[in-house]
Amino acid sequence: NAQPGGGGSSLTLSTPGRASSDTGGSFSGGNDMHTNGLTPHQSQILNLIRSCKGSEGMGFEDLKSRLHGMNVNTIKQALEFLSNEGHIYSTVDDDHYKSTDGD
Amino acid sequence: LDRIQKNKAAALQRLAARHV
Repeated sequence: NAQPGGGGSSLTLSTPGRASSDTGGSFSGGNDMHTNGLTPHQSQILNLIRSCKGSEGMGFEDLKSRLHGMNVNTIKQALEFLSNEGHIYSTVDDDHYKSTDGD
Repeated sequence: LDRIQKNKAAALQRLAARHV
């Protein structure tokens, strides 16, 4: 593997000499443009689901109509991502979602 | 409903795992 000799681009990536005790696995270095590293679509959907107080959460059709014009696949992918991350979970069926940090 | 509680518990675990 090529060792980066010049080191022009990376700032504080790793210092191989010193014993790096606390730099171990800092995940998600760069992008805090979005809340929690979500895309705008994902955080928008999460906010909508958060705003729903019903015990069943928010239905997919409801989401779709509120996200006026958003691609269905985009919504589904965002839901899947948010679910994988643990931000939301499905309730009565796979088309209803509720947020974990709602209550 | 039991399913909802299970899903919520699982989601909370995933969320916790992400933030450790």
